[in-house]
Amino acid sequence: SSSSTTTYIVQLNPQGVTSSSFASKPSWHLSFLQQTMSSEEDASSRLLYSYHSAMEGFAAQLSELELESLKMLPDVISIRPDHRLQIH
Amino acid sequence: TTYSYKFLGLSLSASREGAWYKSAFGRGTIIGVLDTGVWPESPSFNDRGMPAVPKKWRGICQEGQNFNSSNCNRKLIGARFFTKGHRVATYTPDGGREYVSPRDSHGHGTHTSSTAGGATVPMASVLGNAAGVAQGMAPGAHIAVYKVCWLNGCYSSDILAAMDVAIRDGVDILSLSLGGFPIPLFDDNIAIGSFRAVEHGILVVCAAGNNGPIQSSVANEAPWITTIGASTLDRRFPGIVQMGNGKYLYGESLYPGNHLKRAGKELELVYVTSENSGSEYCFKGSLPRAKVRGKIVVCDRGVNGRAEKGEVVKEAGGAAMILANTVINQEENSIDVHVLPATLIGFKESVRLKAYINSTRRPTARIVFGGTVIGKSRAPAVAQFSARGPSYSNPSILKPDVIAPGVNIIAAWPQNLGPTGLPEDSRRVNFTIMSGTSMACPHGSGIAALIRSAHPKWSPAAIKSAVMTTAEVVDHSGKPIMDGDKPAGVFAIGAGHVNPERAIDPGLIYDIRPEDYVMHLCTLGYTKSEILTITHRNVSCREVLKMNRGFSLNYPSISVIFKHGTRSKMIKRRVTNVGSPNSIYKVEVMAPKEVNVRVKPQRLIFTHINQSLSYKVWFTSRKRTEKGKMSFAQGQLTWVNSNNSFNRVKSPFSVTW
Repeated sequence: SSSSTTTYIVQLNPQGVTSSSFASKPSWHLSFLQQTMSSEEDASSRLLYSYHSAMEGFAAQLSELELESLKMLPDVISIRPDHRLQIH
Repeated sequence: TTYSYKFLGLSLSASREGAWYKSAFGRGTIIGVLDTGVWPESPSFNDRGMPAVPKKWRGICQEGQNFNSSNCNRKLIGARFFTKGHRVATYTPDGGREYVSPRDSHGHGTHTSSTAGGATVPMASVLGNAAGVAQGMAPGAHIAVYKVCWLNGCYSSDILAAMDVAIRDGVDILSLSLGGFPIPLFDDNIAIGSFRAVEHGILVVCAAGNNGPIQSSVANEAPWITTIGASTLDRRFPGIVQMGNGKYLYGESLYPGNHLKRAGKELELVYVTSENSGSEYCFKGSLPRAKVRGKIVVCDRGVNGRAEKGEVVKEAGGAAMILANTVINQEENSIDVHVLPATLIGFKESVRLKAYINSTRRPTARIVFGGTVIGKSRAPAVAQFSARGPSYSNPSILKPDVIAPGVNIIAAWPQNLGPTGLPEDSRRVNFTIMSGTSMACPHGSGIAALIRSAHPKWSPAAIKSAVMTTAEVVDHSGKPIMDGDKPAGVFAIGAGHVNPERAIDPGLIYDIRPEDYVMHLCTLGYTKSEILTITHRNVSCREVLKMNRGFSLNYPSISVIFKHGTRSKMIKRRVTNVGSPNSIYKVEVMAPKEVNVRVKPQRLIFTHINQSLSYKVWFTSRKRTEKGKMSFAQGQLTWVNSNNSFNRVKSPFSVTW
């Protein structure tokens, strides 16, 4: 299934975690994937990074369908595809 | 680097005075470099004489392929690698060519990190050229390397992960010699990550990009980032072409001329243009051996790599190469190490060379190598490739901020590569030459580290202000910095060329708090959701602007835009005294003829340190906006200390209709 996925950077509202019951930020981040993934696949296998300092959010591999349902979730403020940059 | 620190006025003196002594060579400061990794065995990362690792440091030396924790020391205090974004995007992994560890497979990261904070290395050179003592701009600073760039590129998910960790590790400066094209701030992961870094007191220094001289090509343009363009040095490596007709063409080369007799010998000259195979560019396999064997081959610059063209000529049996700039490159002189005798000539020379080739049935030439020549040419000048303003996404901020040396910079190089970086090059060197805003960026980061060491409590904006307001707009001969054959404008040089000696002691600074950037985004009309994305702050711009009527971001440079028939604009600024307690500053204005500039008050009287005073500037246009036509003018506003003319705090301004 990973062949039909693309990497996205998902940005979350930093206030969101305070109203949630998750013990840690990575588990809060993972919960967004668990809510959107339809397959039996382990959500953690799609999570590339969990960000806390430079940004509140995570990078994950998502299918088109998962992307659309993730956009609907409260506390998701922005989703951007991963960009390739280069040395100057 | 073996020379740029001297060019910038950084030196060891018997009197123990100057920026290096005032800043203890950058000791105690940690520069985080996001790049292609590091070659830890390079003498530039030797920790002899380095102080202990700062107590605040929480980073690690991450183990991986050919890299273990003992590769870090008191100079290279941290090393990590970020590969997940790259790994999932790269379908054909380049097995074996790349170290899966912080170790640098490419060379770029070793070069940039040593430029920022490399240790002192005596007798450094590139094959005998540019010999000298190599040092980084802040030779006492600690370096932490975050490998985010791989042979296939640098993925923003990896970059963001590195910034995320670097903030927690405790770096003071982040140096990013990477980027893309200018994009809106809410889509720009570097801008978003940098905002959080600045909130943590970290100064983020980025390369402006190499898409110059195209207008509005400057990248990494967020107001909280220090954006660095590239300049030239007054160091030349003559590699003069003597044509068969007895005339000379000036070129430059790093080839060690005394090693190969063929270099100085008169040989037949050939420029292969037929076959429609890219032979004029010396593409791989495009040069017929029978046509080029034993000859000096002319290759046009562009499309494929410059050093690669040399390898193609060598493989086809050519004896030497003349690399000819095209109209795009003009007189740009970024030179390279080559695998055979070679020299780079400018566009004007290339026109003369081709005219000579076409004028005779058997053209000949010889290349005369002239070694290293310092101080004979005008510099600094703007590098032709250096990205230019005005800022595409936010023209209300003048970008780039400053320029710094970025052409023909000699710095550390890994031992897995030859000096050309080509896989075919089996030579091994500790230093090589590179050009780009990538090379300018670590000059800026190193200077920022010096300021940070001298003034540990200054905010990132204060450090940036010190670098900008003390930058030079004239070259070493006292004449305007040039951009090709005309004086450089503010969209090429920003506030000017970095001057570390003056930046350590600016007298006044323009400080900016993170919340000021939020207000600035409100004034630009960014939506609530866009501001939340960029800053992670949930703000009501209506409320913010109601409480801060007439707000102007306290930026050290000024960009005035007259649009929709506006003829007058007022800008507010606030300066903080970081010099002598009792100081009086008088304003000097250089205004373009199209604009009337009035400053109030004309004098600022400070009675104590850290005192802040405000002033207002009214810009009134003397001409009307022409529909459908954009025009620019520029000037500068300088606060001069009445008792101490060393403290001249200069703000460039651009006016756009």
